[in-house]
Amino acid sequence: SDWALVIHGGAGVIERGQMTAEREAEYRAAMHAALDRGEAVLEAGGSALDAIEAVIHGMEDDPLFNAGRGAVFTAAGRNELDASIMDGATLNAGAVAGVTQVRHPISLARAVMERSRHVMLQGEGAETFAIEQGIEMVPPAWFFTERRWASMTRSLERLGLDLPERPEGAPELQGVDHGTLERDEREHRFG
Amino acid sequence: TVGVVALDSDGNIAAGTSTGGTTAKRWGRVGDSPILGAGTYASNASCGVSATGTGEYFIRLTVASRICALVEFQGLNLQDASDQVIQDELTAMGGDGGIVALTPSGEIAWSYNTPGMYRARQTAGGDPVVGIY
Repeated sequence: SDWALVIHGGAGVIERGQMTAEREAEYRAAMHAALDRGEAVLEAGGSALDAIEAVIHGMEDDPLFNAGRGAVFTAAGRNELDASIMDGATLNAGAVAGVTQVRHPISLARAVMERSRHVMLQGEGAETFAIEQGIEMVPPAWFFTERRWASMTRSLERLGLDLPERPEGAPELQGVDHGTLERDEREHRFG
Repeated sequence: TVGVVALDSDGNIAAGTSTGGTTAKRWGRVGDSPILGAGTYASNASCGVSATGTGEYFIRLTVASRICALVEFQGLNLQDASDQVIQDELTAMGGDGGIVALTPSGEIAWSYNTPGMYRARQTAGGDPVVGIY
């Protein structure tokens, strides 16, 4: 079989020497694991769409990446997630924007593509569709990570904006290494 | 942001992108990830692309579909098309970020104008390649 796979985990001001060896090893392991998930699907003769979903599911569950669990916070203290998928064989496509309770937004995007007449759904309506379609829902606190929360509060302080309340269901406040936070912000500058 | 382009053994291309957006964003800002043609595009006639970067620029340039159009209509190879859009056009606008891309023939490209991008690729029977910087 001839298959191929290419993946990104975000871009930013990632410079050798600014990243700790431990953090670099974590990212390399996560990217290898992502390739492994895609290879497992494609080597078994699975479709490109199935490979996309399998790869992104793991990345959406991995707090290292700005997607799903580990997503950054809005100024309102929420995780608002976006995703899209497109099938090159048919030019069918699906997308969702601003969902807050869908564990795997990429799967909801695929459901929009395959099970609706529409291309893009957003916000509350997209989540109603997700529930109707049996897509896995989670409480908003599922996506909470302390380092992203701390990064958001630093941004709001710089902007002179009010801080939102800590989300319901979020874990107890944990200390964060602000040196690490600064590296994180450079590494994932872009959404 | 994370993204994938895959080619299956039937010769079909698909692309997907998922993101949490930008830190402390306001007013319901939407970036390029859910915008087909900007952050995600796939066509068996040309290529598939997934993007990451400052979404407003990717939306204005329709980066993903633009790369595929250069491949389909101008006959550029995938790396040249990707570099034209990212290194030349996106950079000239002041935008930043990058893409990964793949053609139905298995040609793979990535291009970014930031100091780094987490990226990985693999083909059937080949060794995995992972890069950060």
